[in-house]
Parts: sequence; structure tokens; C-alpha cells
Amino acid sequence: AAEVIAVCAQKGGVGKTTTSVNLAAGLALLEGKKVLLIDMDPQGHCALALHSELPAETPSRPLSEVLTRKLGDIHDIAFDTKIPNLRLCPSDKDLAQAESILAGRIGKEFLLRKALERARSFAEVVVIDCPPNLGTLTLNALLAADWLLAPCDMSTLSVEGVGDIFDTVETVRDTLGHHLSVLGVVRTRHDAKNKKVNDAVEQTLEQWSRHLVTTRIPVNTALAQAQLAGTPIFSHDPDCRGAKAYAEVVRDVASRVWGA
Amino acid sequence: AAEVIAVCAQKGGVGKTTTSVNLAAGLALLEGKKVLLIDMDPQGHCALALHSELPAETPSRPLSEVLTRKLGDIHDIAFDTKIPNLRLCPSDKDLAQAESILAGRIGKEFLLRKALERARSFAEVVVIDCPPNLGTLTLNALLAADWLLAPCDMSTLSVEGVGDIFDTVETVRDTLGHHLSVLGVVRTRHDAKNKKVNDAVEQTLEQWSRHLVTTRIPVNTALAQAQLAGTPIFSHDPDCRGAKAYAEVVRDVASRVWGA
Ligand SMILES: Nc1ncnc2c1ncn2[C@@H]1O[C@H](COP(=O)(O)OP(=O)(O)OP(=O)(O)O)[C@@H](O)[C@H]1O
Ligand SMILES: Nc1ncnc2c1ncn2[C@@H]1O[C@H](COP(=O)(O)OP(=O)(O)OP(=O)(O)O)[C@@H](O)[C@H]1O
Ligand SMILES: [Mg+2]
Ligand SMILES: [Mg+2]
Repeated sequence: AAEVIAVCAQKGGVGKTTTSVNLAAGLALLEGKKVLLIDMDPQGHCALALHSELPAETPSRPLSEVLTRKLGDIHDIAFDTKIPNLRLCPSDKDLAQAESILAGRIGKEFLLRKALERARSFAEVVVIDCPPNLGTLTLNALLAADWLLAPCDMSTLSVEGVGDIFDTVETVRDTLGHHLSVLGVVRTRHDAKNKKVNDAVEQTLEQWSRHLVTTRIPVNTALAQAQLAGTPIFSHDPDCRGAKAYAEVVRDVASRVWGA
Repeated sequence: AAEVIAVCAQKGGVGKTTTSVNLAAGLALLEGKKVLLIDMDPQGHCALALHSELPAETPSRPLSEVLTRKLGDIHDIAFDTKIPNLRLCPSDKDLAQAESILAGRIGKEFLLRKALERARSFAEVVVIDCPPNLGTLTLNALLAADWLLAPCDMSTLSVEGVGDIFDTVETVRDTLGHHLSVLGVVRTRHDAKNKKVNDAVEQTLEQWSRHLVTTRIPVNTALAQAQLAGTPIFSHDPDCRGAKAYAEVVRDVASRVWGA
């Protein structure tokens, strides 16, 4: 059955989508894995960032319906992208109402996990992009996941939220009995020139030194240009610093998840 | 009574907090207005970004309680910062549960507006920082506000969400009868070197050309350093590009809200 990786951070704009899309595409293109990318963020930026790689038709039933009305499996609504080995289950705007619709419903955190039962037997790895909060949608991703990857850009405000995601992982383990392995914190939008703030952020991250992904993703405009072009960084500009850094993260994740 | 400005964007990391804090501080320091800054984002980054300017004691009752249990007025829980004319009503982590607690409660969108009745007679202007979504907390800010300021960084993913916030303003007008004036979209984290993506973003923003704040906020590491130092940009480095740009936005907002 597939390994499931949740890409989470409460802080907005730290590179959750950029990391989810390039990790998923990298595992498909560079490691030859059968990948399913799921977008649990109502903004729907996975589909936007891959707009040139999508087929003409869209899913028959939106993800919000599969989750809130327990209709069908994610495998039935995901579709092949033009990237070999990469399937996408996009989000939809109604997902934003899921929080209110599911409030108070027993077992609301387990809906995604149940809806992934068939998908897990077709894919080798599932990557889940999360919204910028620790609400019901992110909780669903954590409870469906085997691994956590937490992007954090090099700023005071972002690093402050890293502790919250680790607390949530502990709460999920203690109260809901679900054990998640931590792939780590991936430092994004790193600009070596910002020495003063970088040093402060690295100092704060020291407390999680066991959980830091070695490669830092540099600030690289090619990553934003790839999103404009609607394609992964490996297809847009394979020799740029962003592609090289994400390729290292892909290799690192693959060796941690499947063994060297 | 005070003018109320909501700073909203569904997209994460576009500079809502950086803009709220520096707009509020600028209106206090540069325009001499009595300012109340309210943090409606459970991340609580307004207090973090102003940590050097806070008094030793914290509010008696958290904002989440004032809103969900209708206890008291914002004026009673806000406190003076060390910046003359600037008071802060910080958020608290329990605010994150507000979405679920208030789901289905009639009039849940008007709670902040009701809790501001006294505060509006003490302050001349209220600035509200919002979380990265268009849920109940942001809706409360919009229904309490007279003006909308929408930060958008120069990226494909951010500009895509600008339409959503304008749609929400229209829905608030049509279904809840609340009219909001639009101060505009403030372009943030602008880096002139990223010509290709900038051009694409500016092209998309053309459709709202009536609603664009003239000044673009440049990428300026001093803004992140000011947050590390816990002080507004005007106190941290008044001659840097970030301070000059935010001072222009403060002047622009003041002339729009109170007349030249
Ligand atoms: N390493 C990088 N270099 C340059 N730009 C980057 C980099 N990583 C991300 N970006 C840009 O920063 C912005 C934020 O990234 P992204 O949207 O992936 O973050 P996110 O955490 O998914 O945001 P949200 O909280 O809104 O979901 C995007 O516009 C993206 O193009
Ligand atoms: N003009 C700028 N130049 C350099 N850095 C900036 C600029 N504006 C914002 N930043 C940095 O970008 C990050 C995102 O900004 P900020 O936290 O204000 O956005 P936000 O929209 O409030 O995020 P969230 O969606 O998490 O609430 C912060 O780390 C901040 O220091
Ligand atoms: Mg995202
Ligand atoms: Mg913020």
C-alpha cells in the first residue's frame, strides 16, 4: 500500500504548495514512483501550479462531496496528469465549508483516511497539500498520513508556528492513537544575504535539529516562473538552483521512506 | 466614531500582518491618529511582530471569549503599546476554534461589529489583521469594516485569489446589506528583477485597475528584521525602502479615508 506524506504548515505562504507539487512531480519523474497528489486546500493551487499538465476533463465528483457526504473513493475522482506516473485529486471551493459542515460530527478527522482506501492500493506514494491552518482539513491529512513534511521559510513569523505543528502531531498520537513519522522541517525561500534573520531562525530551529531536512530551498524566481507556466520545476528549468534543491529533497525523502 | 480598515487576503504569506502592523503604526506615528490594531488571526502575529512594544501585562479576557460568549467590548481587552496612540487587541489560539463553535449560529458574522461599539468611540481608526482564509473570522472583520485593503504579492498564486475577496465583498453587500469601500490591492514583496512574473501579475491586476494602491511595497529585508526586533519599520529603520513605501501607503490611506 502507498506511503502517505502530509505537507503542513499553519503559516501562510511558506511553500506548502510549491513543495507538494515539486515533491510529487519529482517522485514521479526522478524516482519513477506512482504518485497521487491530493489538494486539501480550498484555494486549489495544486491544479493552478500544474495547469499546463492537466487533461481537458475534470473530476466527476468534487473532493468536498467525497469527504462530507462519504461518496466514493479518492481513486475514482483523481485523474492522470500529462506527467508520467502523476495523478492529481484537485480541491474545490466548497472544501472551505467543510470546517463548518463537519463541526461536531464524530470521526470527522478520519474522512480522508477512509476515502483513500482504494487509492492507496493503486499509488505507491500520496502527497497531500494542506491549507494554512491546523483545522479539520489539515487534521484529516495528518490522520491519513504516515509522514509529515513541514515547510518553513526563513522568517521569525514562520518559525514560530513550527512548534504548533509538532504539538498537533503529538495530540494526534495521544488522543487519536495515530502515529506519524516526521520527515522534517524543510527550509524554503532561503536567501543567504539575509544573514541576521537567517541566524535567528536557525537558532530557533536548533530545538528540532533532529527534524531538519538537510537541503535548504533557495529563493529562486524560476520556481515562481514554473508556476506561471503551470509545470513542475524539473520540466520548466531542470538546471536551476530550485530544481537542484528540490531534486535533493526528493532523493532524501525517497531514501527515508523506502530505504536507501 | 472610528473608521475601520480590514486587511484581508485568502492567500497565505502575502503581507497581511506586515501591512496591518506598519499601517497601524504609521497612522499613529506619522498621522497622529488614535489607532486600535485588532488581530483576528489565531496565529497571533501582530503581537509577535510588535513584541518589543508591548506592556508586561496581557488582556484580562481573550478575544475568542469576547466574540464567542459575547462578553464585553474590545475596548476593555485592548491595551496601550509603547508606541504613542497605538493600542492592540491581540488574538489567542482559541480563536481557531471559533469557526466550529459558531458554525450555524445566527448572526455569527456580526459578533466583532457588536463587540466594537465602545472601541469605535475611543479610537479614530481600527485596523484588523485577518487569517489566510475567507471564513467566519475574516467575514466578521469585513462586517465590522468600512474599508478593505487587500495585500497581494507578485505571484501567480496570489493574484488568483484577489477575485475571491472582491466576490466576498459583493456577497456581503448583497446578502447582508453591508457596504464596504475598497481602499484597494496593495502589491507587496515586489522585486523589479522578476520581470516575467511581474508582467503577468500586473496584467491580471489590470481588471481591477480602479482598485490598485499606487505604491508597491518592495522586497526589503529590513521589514523582516523589524519583525525580528519586534517593532514597526518606522522605528526600526525609517530611511529604508520598506519604511518609505509603507509611509506612502499610510499617507495614501489617510487622504482616502479622511480627505486630503
Ligand atoms: N524557493 C522559492 N523561491 C521563490 N519563490 C518561492 C519559493 N517558494 C515559494 N515561492 C513563492 O512564494 C509564494 C508562496 O509559496 P506557496 O504558495 O507554495 O506557499 P504556501 O505555503 O502553499 O501558501 P498558502 O499558505 O497560501 O497555501 C508563491 O508565490 C511561490 O511562487
Ligand atoms: N516587503 C517585504 N519584504 C520582505 N519580506 C516581507 C515583505 N512583506 C512581508 N515579508 C515577509 O514575508 C512573510 C509573510 O508576510 P506576512 O506574515 O506579513 O504575511 P501574511 O499574509 O500576514 O501571512 P499569513 O497568511 O500567514 O497571515 C513574513 O515573514 C514577512 O517578514
Ligand atoms: Mg498553498
Ligand atoms: Mg498574517
